[in-house]
Amino acid sequence: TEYEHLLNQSIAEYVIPSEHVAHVQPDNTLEHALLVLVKSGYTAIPVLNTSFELYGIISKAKILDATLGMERIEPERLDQFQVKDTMTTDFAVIHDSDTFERAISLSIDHPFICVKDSKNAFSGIVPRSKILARMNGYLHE
Amino acid sequence: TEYEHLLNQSIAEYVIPSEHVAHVQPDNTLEHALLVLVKSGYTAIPVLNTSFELYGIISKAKILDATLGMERIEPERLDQFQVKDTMTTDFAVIHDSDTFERAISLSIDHPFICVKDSKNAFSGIVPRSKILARMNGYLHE
Ligand SMILES: Nc1ncnc2c1ncn2[C@@H]1O[C@@H]2COP(=O)(O)O[C@H]3[C@@H](O)[C@H](n4cnc5c(N)ncnc54)O[C@@H]3COP(=O)(O)O[C@H]2[C@H]1O
Ligand SMILES: Nc1ncnc2c1ncn2[C@@H]1O[C@@H]2COP(=O)(O)O[C@H]3[C@@H](O)[C@H](n4cnc5c(N)ncnc54)O[C@@H]3COP(=O)(O)O[C@H]2[C@H]1O
Repeated sequence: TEYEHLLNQSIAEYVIPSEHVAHVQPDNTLEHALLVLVKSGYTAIPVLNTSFELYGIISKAKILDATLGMERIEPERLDQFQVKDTMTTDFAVIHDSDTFERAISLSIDHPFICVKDSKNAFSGIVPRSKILARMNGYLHE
Repeated sequence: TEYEHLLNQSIAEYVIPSEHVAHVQPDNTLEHALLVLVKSGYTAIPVLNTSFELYGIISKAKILDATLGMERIEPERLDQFQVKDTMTTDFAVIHDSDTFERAISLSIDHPFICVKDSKNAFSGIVPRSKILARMNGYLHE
């Protein structure tokens, strides 16, 4: 189609690099994860171990769901649960060599896409806002 | 530009109509709002009164923030707070006669856009997923 140029573009310039992505580790407590989520202001963030292997996504919604089972939510009791027991493993992943076309179609159903490098380590995320900003710019060229 | 046809399209076909949009009322308790949010699975939903006037957006994040001030979060204490004291009034609004162009640019910074009809009543929302699905389809025509 006439949109080959946009669709075949590399996603590299739309990636928020890992050093700017709020994240937690699988063994962290839910109390710690809640603190990072509230401080960062994000509703969901990646779960990575120290060698940047991607384990899942933890969200305020998941932590909230975990606490609803308790009679009383005592923030200090959140330290009895670990991120790896509450996180979701249903998330979108693409490689840093993938095309913009792949990123658009994944972003339809995922608020952000995790990006891996050639060694399978986490290298950042592509959020929907970046895809939408690019599309908006493209349509006004 | 050559994209006039897409940009000038009406947003009508991308609107999730109000009867399918989970919402709460300004005078509802936070306990009730939390129940609706958890049951619906959405992170944020509109706040409407009985004549479908739009007041704001309530989210799990806002309810969580409101409870963090408490020493212990007792779900039944959430019934002492009302939605109107916790909701955010910073949200995106367009009219059902607006163009797709307007919807794209608002969706860059908002996960969903509230839609009003000619009498200024709430008529539904346009979520980012609908914008992205349309763009993805357009680029493959
Ligand atoms: N501090 C902030 N500054 C400016 N705008 C903000 C913001 N926090 C949220 N927003 C706006 O709200 C949208 C939804 O944020 P949310 O946290 O639910 O959902 C976010 C969050 O879960 C994740 N995310 C984005 N940036 C992140 C980062 N640096 N670290 C970790 N997660 C991130 O990707 C999702 C989609 O992000 P996206 O940018 O498309 O969409 C964002 C952005 O448009
Ligand atoms: N039950 C479900 N079935 C299928 N997919 C689901 C889903 N719940 C969430 N998702 C997916 O996750 C995205 C983020 O949902 P979230 O609840 O954070 O954020 C949602 C929510 O805050 C609001 N929203 C969407 N549909 C709604 C509805 N029927 N009533 C009230 N709010 C709605 O608009 C935001 C953006 O929605 P969007 O569709 O772009 O993006 C959704 C969708 O792609």
